Amino acid sequence: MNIFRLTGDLSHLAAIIILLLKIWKTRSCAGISGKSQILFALVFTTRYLDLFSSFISLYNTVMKVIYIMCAYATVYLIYGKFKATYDGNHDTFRVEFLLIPVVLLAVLINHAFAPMEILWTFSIYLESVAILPQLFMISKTGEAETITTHYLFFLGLYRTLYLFNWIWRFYFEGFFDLIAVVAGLVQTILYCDFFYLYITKVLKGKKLSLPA
Amino acid sequence: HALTMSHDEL
Repeated sequence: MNIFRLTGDLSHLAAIIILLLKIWKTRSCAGISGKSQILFALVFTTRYLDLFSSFISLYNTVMKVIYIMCAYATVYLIYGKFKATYDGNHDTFRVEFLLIPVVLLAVLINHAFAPMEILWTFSIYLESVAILPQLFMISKTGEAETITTHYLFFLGLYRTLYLFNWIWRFYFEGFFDLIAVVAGLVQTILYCDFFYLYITKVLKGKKLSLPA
Repeated sequence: HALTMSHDEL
């Protein structure tokens, strides 16, 4: 464990909690892409199947359980409890255009052709594009609630910190996982224009509104 | 490659 990975995990946890609280407190999921949240629940489900088969550390197990529980709670709030506030008209990204390439890639490019390993690879590839429906929805509505931008900032920051974690682990532990690094780079690059808007607008107290 | 890689990251 290193400082980049720890702060990365805490940033990820912060993002998940911010979103859950935003929906719960405002009793509304306006501006939130339910499709992205379903993809994240799928990412955690396929990645954390080893929850029952291999014990790495208490921290690892506890965080995995929290992530999975929050992911499904968020999906439930969006499609169940606060379904009336779900903005389906703007959440129209065709997720099959993500799932099919990700499945193919996971089957073709992986570390080992074993079920658990292919599921893990699928999860890594899917996570790198899972935010696209959310970013697409913001571009369609042309704006985002400030709390939603904080959610996206911490979510983007988490994988950015993981990039530094991998540099650290390569240098100090000789650890290197090309699949995770390439997918993590793609994931972080997708946030670049959001980061720019967040830093130049939201941090200056303005509302995030895209040039419609 | 080990058949089941152990992934210790979240």
